[in-house]
Amino acid sequence: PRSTPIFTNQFAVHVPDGPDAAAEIAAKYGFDNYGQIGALKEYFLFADKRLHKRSLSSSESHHKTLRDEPRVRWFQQQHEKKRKKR
Amino acid sequence: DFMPSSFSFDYPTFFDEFGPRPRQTTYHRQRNRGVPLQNLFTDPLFKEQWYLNGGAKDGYDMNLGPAWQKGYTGKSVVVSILDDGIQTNHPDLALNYDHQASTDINDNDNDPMPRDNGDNKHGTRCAGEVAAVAFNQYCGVGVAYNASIGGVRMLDGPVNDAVEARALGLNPDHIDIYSASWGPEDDGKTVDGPGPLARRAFIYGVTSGRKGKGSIFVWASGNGGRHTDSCNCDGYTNSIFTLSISSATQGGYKPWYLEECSSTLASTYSSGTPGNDKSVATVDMDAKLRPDHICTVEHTGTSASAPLAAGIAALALEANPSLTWRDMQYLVVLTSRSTPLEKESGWILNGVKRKVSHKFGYGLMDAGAMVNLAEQWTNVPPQHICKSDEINEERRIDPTYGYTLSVYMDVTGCAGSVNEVRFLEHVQCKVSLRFFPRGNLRLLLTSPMGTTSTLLFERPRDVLSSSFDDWPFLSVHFWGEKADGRWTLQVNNAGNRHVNSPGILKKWQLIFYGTATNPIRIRTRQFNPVHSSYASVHYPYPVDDDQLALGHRGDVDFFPSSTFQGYQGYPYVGAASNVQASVATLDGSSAPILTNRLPGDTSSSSSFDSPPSSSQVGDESLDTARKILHDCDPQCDPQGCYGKGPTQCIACKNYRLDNTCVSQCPPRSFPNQGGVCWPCHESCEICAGAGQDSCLSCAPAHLRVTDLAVCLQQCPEGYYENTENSTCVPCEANCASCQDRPDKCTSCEHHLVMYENKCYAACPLYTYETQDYNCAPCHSTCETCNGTAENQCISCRPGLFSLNGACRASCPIGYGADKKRRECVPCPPGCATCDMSTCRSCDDGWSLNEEGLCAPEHRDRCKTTEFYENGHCKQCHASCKTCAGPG
Repeated sequence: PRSTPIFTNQFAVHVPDGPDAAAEIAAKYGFDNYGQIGALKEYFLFADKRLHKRSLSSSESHHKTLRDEPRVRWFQQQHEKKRKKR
Repeated sequence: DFMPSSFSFDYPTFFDEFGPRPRQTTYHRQRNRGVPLQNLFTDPLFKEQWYLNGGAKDGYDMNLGPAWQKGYTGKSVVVSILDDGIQTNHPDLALNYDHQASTDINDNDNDPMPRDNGDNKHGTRCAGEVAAVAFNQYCGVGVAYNASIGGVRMLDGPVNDAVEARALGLNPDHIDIYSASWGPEDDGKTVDGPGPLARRAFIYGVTSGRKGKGSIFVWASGNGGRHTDSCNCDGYTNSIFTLSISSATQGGYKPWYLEECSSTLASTYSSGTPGNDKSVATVDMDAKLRPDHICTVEHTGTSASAPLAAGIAALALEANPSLTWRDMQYLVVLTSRSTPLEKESGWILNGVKRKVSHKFGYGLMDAGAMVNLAEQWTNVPPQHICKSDEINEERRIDPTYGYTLSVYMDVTGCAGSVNEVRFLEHVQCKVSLRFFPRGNLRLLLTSPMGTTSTLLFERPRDVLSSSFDDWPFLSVHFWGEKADGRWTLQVNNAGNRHVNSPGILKKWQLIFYGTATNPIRIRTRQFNPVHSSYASVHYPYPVDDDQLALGHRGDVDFFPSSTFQGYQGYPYVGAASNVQASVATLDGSSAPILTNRLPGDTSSSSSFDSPPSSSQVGDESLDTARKILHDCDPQCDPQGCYGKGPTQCIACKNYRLDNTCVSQCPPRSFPNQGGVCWPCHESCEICAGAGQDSCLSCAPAHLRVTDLAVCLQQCPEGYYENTENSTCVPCEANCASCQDRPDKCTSCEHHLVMYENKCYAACPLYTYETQDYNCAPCHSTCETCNGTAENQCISCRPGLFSLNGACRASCPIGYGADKKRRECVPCPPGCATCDMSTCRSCDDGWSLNEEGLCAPEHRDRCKTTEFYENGHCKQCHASCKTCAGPG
């Protein structure tokens, strides 16, 4: 038995075509584009405010949207990770 | 040491504004060897910093004095604390605060100031350990008290993979050292690590950070000692990219919170048992800047150890800014001391006679030794990665208590290939197994040189899980040993929990990291009068120095006279007239031979640092003064030459490779702005710059990681190797690993399950989740199930009805079909047949009434505890044994 992750409304998305294409994709599907993830070029953080900020299940419809978008090479719905100070 | 009278600086008063400001003077006083450290620092809590001033048992400390006395204080080194933020205006931090090393991920702005809820003091405390300002009236001193310090606020809110990747990848060309004192829960049952984005951030950091020298990640090994946790089950400390730092008490013992594991590289002092051992003194978070709240002497745990290590690493970086991330690990391995901690058991001598322990790694960090060695250090050769075959033979793990399964493999260390590893650094043993409970297991790995390292100690609290899936257990205990020979893995059922059924070792693999040639070469600087420059001369490490020698003695490579060796100080002859004259005088050669110059040519190059480009020509005045000849090599530019051949040009028409003019730079080099061919990073075949992230194509035996634009010898986790075009392609979303195609997962991210090589949050319809997190098909009658058998249905496919776990087309006598729930439900009492709750026919002695129920035809059908009323048996009042009515 594993604890169920808590999914957020954020998606990490790999768009090899770069920031302009990422902006287009975000706009096309109604995501907010929070920009590049740290130093990882071509990786962008999208969020969908229509989606619950915390959910026990991942969003199949968003998965399908991003899976079907040819300019998206990879994506991952973000889920919370338990991290503790030591 | 410092002379109080010889310095002055405008120290801000307590009530100054402490906002971001340009870096100010670094605070040194003149060296004055012999003055005790206690007398040097005016900082009121320095006397409480026992770990810096000889205050540990038997007078030990982390030997900061010699490093400081050499003048190393962290100047020009940037450290960032990844935590709950740092108090940027703290009077003991403000002067060293660096906003470029800071951000607030939790609130998405640039200010890492913690939210003052009484709990967000962790990052500020850690920052003070690294870079609290010295020589003031606040708290104590940081280990690197002139380092720039920043903070990332990331733990004061939900953490996810993207949050971690943003923190680990913040400004990697500016930040040198990232210090993290957090991780997955240390509860003794968690196995967790970085997700795909954080893993990419680590890879990007070590390959491209610090302009290619590699970001340095320092990590606290974990506080799970009370739960007998293992730091090898934490994917951050268990990573080759992190310096995993453990703790020792003031008395030189293992503290109660320490986790033992083979990935710990070294230790620093921290808290121990209250009353016996002191804790760590540092700054404290108080947004209101109340004087009695701004310091603490109670910082504790491995959290307090990692920043001390980060501070020492900062001193080493100041001593030698060209250290790579791997150089730093070597320095720690070679200089950490076991002696102060040898009262604690568990030290072993590895195959190259270095003491190492599962508690403390290679021992207590020694700042003085670190900077001394850093000063002389020559970068280690490129990292080679040699992967063994994956052993896929399934082997039974007997459930008997004490049983040990031994398996072995004979390896060559990829001898003869470009991946050859002869001098080991990290060794990973990637294991997939099933055993319930998982926490019973102890895993041991023995090297060809006879060193046994425990990859996993039993974890008594890990009683609900049963598997490791491709978990790469790391050991640093084989550092310096040879790779080739027989490696033995033992899987031991060592726990106290009763085991019902055998387990399976499904597969295992060894991954060796290291070098083909001796990595340890120290350097002395010798002045070359001809070239007016220093040249590096490399010597083998002293063979009589047990503290530092890594073994393989007598098998030492001097630095090869590479084509590119010494390009930074290469003696360019002819670029400037004074140099030409100097060369002519020293080597006795004749005056330069000059060609005709084109009208309008002007001289532009005048220093060693600016070699001539194809457009640069000689000094106008020389033209008329010197004899003009016309037999220079075609690769010489119009300035002419000293003689025949492309090595005699005054300046090159195109590019310069060593002292030869060439028409184009050869493979594995690139022309710099001055037209000199400089070497590409060793992983590049064609490149646009010197960094690992500047490859345009990859060197032989390297693979291009498509999304990170770097070349590596092996694909990292989460990528598959496309052998057709030698690339590493990221696996599809949610795959932890994949094969042949991005969408053919071979394992899934931690929380997901796999079905037909795809990863899902839950098993799809008609399948169920197995113990090893795969989805297996249900019986053909089931819609959902908990096993493959016919009677393990949880719900049925449309048109079928469930009864006792099996699905059937119709319900038996005494049961009615609930079409909505697809279940056979028992008929009401007295019904022979029914349709859900409505009886269609009744048992003998019962008759169907207008409500669709069967009522007993006689009162003698009722039980003794019931009474008869209107054709129904009804329950007596609770206080009655028998009754005639409801009262």
